[in-house]
Amino acid sequence: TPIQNDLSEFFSMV
Amino acid sequence: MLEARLEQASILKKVVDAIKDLVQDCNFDCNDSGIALQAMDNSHVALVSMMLKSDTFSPFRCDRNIALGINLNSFQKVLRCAQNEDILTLKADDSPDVVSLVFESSEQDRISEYDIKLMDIDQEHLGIPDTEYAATITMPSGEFQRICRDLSALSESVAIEAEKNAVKFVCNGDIGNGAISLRNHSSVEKPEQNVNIELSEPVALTFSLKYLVNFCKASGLSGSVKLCLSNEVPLLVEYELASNSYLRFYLAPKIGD
Repeated sequence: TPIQNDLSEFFSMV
Repeated sequence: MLEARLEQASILKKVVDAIKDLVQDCNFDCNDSGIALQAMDNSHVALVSMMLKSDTFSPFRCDRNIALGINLNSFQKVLRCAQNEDILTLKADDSPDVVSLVFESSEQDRISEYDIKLMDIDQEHLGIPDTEYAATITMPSGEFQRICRDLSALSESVAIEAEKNAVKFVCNGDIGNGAISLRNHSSVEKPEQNVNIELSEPVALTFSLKYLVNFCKASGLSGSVKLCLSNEVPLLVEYELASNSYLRFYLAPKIGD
């Protein structure tokens, strides 16, 4: 089963 | 202070209906350019980004930056008290404890006034870079909703594969497999059925159908939906609203095991 990524891996915290 | 009048309550009703199962408490950030919202779901897999530009409202007045921290469940309860065709006015002071909503029937014979208590919400804010996507697919929002619903009966995830002139939605489940292909389609007579695929390079990504089905609750806001994909970045699902306003959803891709 594919693993779900986390959005904060792509978008930086501001 | 904030004073924002919407000709039709239905826009805000539909926005809140579309996002309330994804995010529970969020700040509506008001300034002179309009009302914006950015919130992630608890699992940090999906993000909602809404922008209602000041031109969406008539009139719109907001002298200072005001964050309205609202529980969406409460917001929905109050918005359900408005008829779709009612004129809706949002009002708040500069340092508000409540946001006031006034619903006026189009015949002007009834005025309803509600207040919602505000909350202090410390929200994580993500910087979303401007991305040149490898594939941009514009299609009827109802069609996308149907595809997501149909495939979610078979599988938890869908692979979206965009190639020249065609996009394919593929799922593999325990009971079997499914695949739906759409090609570029343009009709002068029925432009609402148009499918447009713009591609700079082929893309194939896998996403959770549970989230996509959730995003599709926004289908009533716009006849078409835009899917923007690039390999190894989150999917953007965008519903364009009048006056350059929008409701966007971002979804992190699944990665292979």
